[in-house]
Amino acid sequence: YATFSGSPRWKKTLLTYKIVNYTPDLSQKKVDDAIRRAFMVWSDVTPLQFKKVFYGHADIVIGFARRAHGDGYPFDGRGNTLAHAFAPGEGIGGDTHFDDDEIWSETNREINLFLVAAHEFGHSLGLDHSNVRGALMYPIYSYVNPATFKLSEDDRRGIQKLYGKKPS
Amino acid sequence: FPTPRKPGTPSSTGFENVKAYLDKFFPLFTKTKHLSLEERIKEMQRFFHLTVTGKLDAETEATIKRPRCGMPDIAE
Repeated sequence: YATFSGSPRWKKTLLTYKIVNYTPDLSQKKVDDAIRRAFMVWSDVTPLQFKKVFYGHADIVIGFARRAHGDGYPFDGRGNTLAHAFAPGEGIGGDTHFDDDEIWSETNREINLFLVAAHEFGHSLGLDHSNVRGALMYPIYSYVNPATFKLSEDDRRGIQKLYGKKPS
Repeated sequence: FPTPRKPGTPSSTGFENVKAYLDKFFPLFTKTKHLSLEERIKEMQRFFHLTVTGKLDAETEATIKRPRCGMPDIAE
């Protein structure tokens, strides 16, 4: 695993997130559920907790966008880049953007939203890419069944280096 | 007549694609700004545990085409 330069991390354990728009590929309920479960990947192994908010400030702002979308890192159409996220910090820090030229799904067809969201939230929390194949933070998309998804040891060690273990 | 291309030599499109990929995901920094394209391809191949050839071979080209996260793999 790797952390970003300077190891930025959130200095609090209760983080808020806000979904500012939705993909037309899935119902809002399915997007909400995928995002909630993606955060749980990380809250299951750390003291972090995530709370969804609907208006006002949020630490992690989540949205779907195509091509240039105002952050200086335009998406590239269908394929290749699927999403990106910013390291912990104020403002755009922690924010996560999904390329809406992809077709998002809750299954193994096209691109599974839960898997990509869980990876991106790793960035939002301070993890950089891992070069361990099979780790969630490996940069290349690979489908695994979300129902049986398990965070790899590499990812768990990385996030616990930043935030510690979940209290028993 | 066009000369036959040597195996592993990227076409101009492949060359542009790999350069764009490396610029985005394995950007040059102060310490690495003098690396040749071959060295940069090697760096990428090492990261992905591919066979390190420094050439745009089929395995490397396939990796470049796979869907992925938009964050860089190697950052300063």
